[in-house]
Amino acid sequence: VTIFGNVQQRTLEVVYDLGSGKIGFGAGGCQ
Amino acid sequence: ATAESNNLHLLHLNSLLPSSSCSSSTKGSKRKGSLEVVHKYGPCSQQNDGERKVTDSDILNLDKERVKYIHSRISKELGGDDSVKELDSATLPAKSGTLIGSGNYFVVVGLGTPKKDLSLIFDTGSDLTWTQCQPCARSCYSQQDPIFDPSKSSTYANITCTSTLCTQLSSATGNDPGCSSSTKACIYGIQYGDQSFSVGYFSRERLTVTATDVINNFLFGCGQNNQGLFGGSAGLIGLGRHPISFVQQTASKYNKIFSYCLPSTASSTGHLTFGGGGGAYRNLVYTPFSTLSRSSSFYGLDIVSITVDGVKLSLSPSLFSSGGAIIDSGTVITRLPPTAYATLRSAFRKGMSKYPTAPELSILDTCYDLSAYKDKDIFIPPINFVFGGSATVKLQPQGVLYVASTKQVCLAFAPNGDDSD
Repeated sequence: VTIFGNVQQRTLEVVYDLGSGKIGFGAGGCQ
Repeated sequence: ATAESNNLHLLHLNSLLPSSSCSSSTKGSKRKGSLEVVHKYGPCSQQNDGERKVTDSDILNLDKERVKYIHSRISKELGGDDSVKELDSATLPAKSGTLIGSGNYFVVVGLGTPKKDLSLIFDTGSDLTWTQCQPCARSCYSQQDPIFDPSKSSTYANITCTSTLCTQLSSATGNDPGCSSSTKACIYGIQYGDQSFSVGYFSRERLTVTATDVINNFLFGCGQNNQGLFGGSAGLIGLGRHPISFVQQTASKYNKIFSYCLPSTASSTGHLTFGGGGGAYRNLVYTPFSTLSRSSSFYGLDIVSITVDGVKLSLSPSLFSSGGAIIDSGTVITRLPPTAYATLRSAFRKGMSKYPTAPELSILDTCYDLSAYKDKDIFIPPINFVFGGSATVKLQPQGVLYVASTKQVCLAFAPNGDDSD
């Protein structure tokens, strides 16, 4: 299994929407 | 302009280095359900006492153990099983798997009435929320916050082992629950391959997320026998997909939406926010998450391709689909199929050929000595991930490099053991 780890997620806004079954990524979430 | 035209990241090396003091003004969207996210080993952490006791090698070695745990958990659900049939608080065999709580970011929440603040690691790769509890009947490790004492809370209650809530623990932890012979209390157990574990009472309690957000009757593990490398945190908050996870338990309040932003360095803070709506998120690209047939707790992702320096890596589409992929807030370094990693590394090295190399760091085998560039700009090849639904995620430089020091700046990716992992 490929694992997308937390270093790669740094500064991205990562949104988990379980109701809609989707994950969002946005640049500059806490830069 | 040169960087832009050559499709490179231009950055000042200092921007990748943590400072010695905490810059705690949380950036990003801060809303009613927002908590501050802190790196466990940075200056913003009170667990640190101003002195970092854990090396980068320690962090990366722990990360190896976590990845082993994820793989073993998935293979366990394939049928290779070794779950514990009868747990009790006295004996817990060491099992294959590993430290679920090695993630490096935590938040502070309040538990009980009156509330006691606890620093909990947040983890999208697990489901059960637990904390160490008094009287620590068997064992508690050292933690920064005072250990939670349920006898001093007016809202604490044990779950009985005849309750259907108790039986949910099997799929949430991989271990069947136990039952106290005297009180009929439900006993959970969660265990790890490095022999770290937590065993205790499965309970309900009032959880204070923020000053205005209170969850009554929250189900959690009240640990009486806790041993291992949890790094001074009081326990863990499980954000997986299982009905027992924080996300599912708070569905009516937060509508099963949460988000986080992990800070660029250990000396700054990010946020963990529950709930959405109100146009809170802008400029997002979305990808559908999937369910791994072998484990429904993880958030599955569909990786379509990777680009380095704007060039798509030449990889078979089946390379990622055969093993599947997950996103995990508790794993530090992204693990790729070895073939994909070798191709990415080759392209990255090509883009970094002007910089002197440095020795490898644990699982990171592509490192550079950038000490001569401490006060200069450096160029690094950008890396993009393309997920299902054509969601292209451009990694920031902080997401490409792991900086142990200016003498050892490493490509922050590692391979799995085999393409079929």
